[in-house]
Amino acid sequence: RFSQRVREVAGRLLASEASVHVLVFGMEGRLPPNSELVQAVLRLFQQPVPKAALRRLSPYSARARVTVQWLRVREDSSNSTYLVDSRLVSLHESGWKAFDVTEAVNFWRQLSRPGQPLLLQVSVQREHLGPRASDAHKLVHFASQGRGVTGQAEPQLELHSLDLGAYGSQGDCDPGVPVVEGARCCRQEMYIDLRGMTWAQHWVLEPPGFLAYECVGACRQPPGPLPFVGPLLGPRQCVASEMTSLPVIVSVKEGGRPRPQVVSLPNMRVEKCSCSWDGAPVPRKLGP
Amino acid sequence: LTGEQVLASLLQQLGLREAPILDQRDAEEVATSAHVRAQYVALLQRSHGARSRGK
Repeated sequence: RFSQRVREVAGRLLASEASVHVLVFGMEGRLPPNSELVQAVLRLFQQPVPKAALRRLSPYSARARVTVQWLRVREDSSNSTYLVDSRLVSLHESGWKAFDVTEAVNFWRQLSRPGQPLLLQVSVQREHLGPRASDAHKLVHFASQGRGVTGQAEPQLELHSLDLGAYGSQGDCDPGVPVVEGARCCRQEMYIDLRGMTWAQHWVLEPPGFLAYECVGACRQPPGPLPFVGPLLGPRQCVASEMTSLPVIVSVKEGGRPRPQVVSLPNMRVEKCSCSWDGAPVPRKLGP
Repeated sequence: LTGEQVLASLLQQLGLREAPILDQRDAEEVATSAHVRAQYVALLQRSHGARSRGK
């Protein structure tokens, strides 16, 4: 604007600021040790929009986008956000709205700082950008935490967890006890004898064999449907949740002469068996 | 895990299509040097530490 040489360029505001709230949930003691988080649900109470304002809305713009992000605050007080859920809400429908924040709680757990609260950043934005975008989103208000809010309408964090003492695996099977039908998921010894394999003869020098283990037994199924669990999840099964590689020394011929070579074979040995839902998403790993 | 799966993994790691056929003389001729054994032991120890996520 103030340059003699450059002509001023004026723009028209298309996008409006999002209203952003940061919710704070104390988490100490919320998730018992030796428990698996199945789901975490954030419930927000959307306050009704005054009828007069509703009448002024055009039918094309009676929705707003609500986005929930996990807010991570580091030691050096820098912060970053991770998107965990986002969906459209209608201005015509007030009441409780549920958001899946399981990933946020998984991230929080990875911090291993139980004293630190869970911070959830909720932003309400226009449904979409563009010339026909409206300001309807400014009419969306959720009851917030703290002062002036009746207890009933405060944001709620619902945690669904499973006691692994009852729904998890039992570790290693008891070698002395045969695994019978319906026995609880456990890791059983299984030896792979490489010496007994014709293809390995004179080729595999080490090891002569190894304990690969296998996961056997059944998993107890938790009761009843959960809010967000869709048809995609199968029953809980006893699976290998941690595996390790196996180094092998083989004989390789070079120039007609055999020489030893070390090779590492991934995912050859079961380190841990767990009960896990078939189809459950694998939690994202938190970066540095 | 089966023997066939171990073989498949070995062939994949070595970029081979099938297991080589070696005879007794080859087996007697090959000597595992201290360097190779040390490499093997180091991998063995590391493998017990580094756990990968199962399927």
